[in-house]
Amino acid sequence: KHQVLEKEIHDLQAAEQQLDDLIQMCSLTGCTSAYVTCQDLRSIADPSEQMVIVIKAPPETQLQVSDPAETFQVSLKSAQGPIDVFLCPED
Amino acid sequence: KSRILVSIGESFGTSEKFQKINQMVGSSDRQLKRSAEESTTPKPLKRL
Amino acid sequence: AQECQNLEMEKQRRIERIKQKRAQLQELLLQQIAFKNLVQRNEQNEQQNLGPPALNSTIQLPFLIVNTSKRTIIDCSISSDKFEYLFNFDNTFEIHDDIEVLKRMGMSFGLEAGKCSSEDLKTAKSLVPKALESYVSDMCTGSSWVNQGLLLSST
Repeated sequence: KHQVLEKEIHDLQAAEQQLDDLIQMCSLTGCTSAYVTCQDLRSIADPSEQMVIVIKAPPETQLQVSDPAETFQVSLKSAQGPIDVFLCPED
Repeated sequence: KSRILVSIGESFGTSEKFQKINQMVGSSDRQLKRSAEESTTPKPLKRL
Repeated sequence: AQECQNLEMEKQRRIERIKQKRAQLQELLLQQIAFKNLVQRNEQNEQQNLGPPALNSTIQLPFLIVNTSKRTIIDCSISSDKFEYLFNFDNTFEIHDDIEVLKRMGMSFGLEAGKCSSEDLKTAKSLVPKALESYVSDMCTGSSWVNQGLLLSST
């Protein structure tokens, strides 16, 4: 049983290493054409019924949602730069 | 009280936290200010 | 017996970590496919329209969106340096990150739901490194390889 377990752990070790290598491959490179249009947002949130707020925040910005039983509150706190917030125009 | 904190720009797991927030907010039993008037809860985003 | 017990615990820990890493790889694959599909679409549009759309009509990734009913009243406080915002809603809302928006836009070909046409599968596979193509095919057939395979090793 000891030998079987050692073999299984060795196989799992190899499987985990392979996954780590594959995860490393999945890096997203920045690109100027990586944007959505307001039209895209309107295609998934009906502007006649929905309001869409867009938030552009620096990395590590802390977003905190309070307990909804008390209040519907969202706070944003950045440490690396200003946060931009705007409404997606209806048309 | 339970609050959920998300660090924006985390490489992984943010989506799950937002799903949890949306479930928490959507299912909260807090009386909406105008729930009596009309069901104004936001319709979920469409999936094209 | 004690050593076997330790090995058994080590094995379970590894199986759990592998499951998490497979889920992470699946999510990263979806992100990569959606992201590259979006870039391809934008570049095609830019060629057709002889240039990018107006700057104030585009939202560069990464971003978040908060959507709520139009009837919601939102009280928003902003610090003078725009480092802090506080939103109070009188109604429920939803928060989504940019990848979720791309998925809703269909940029990941429905792979997250295990549904994808053969044509879309071909396109999706062309957007990822060769070593990952088989994982994309598995996602398409809905066979969640996140848990697959481990059962063999665990038995």
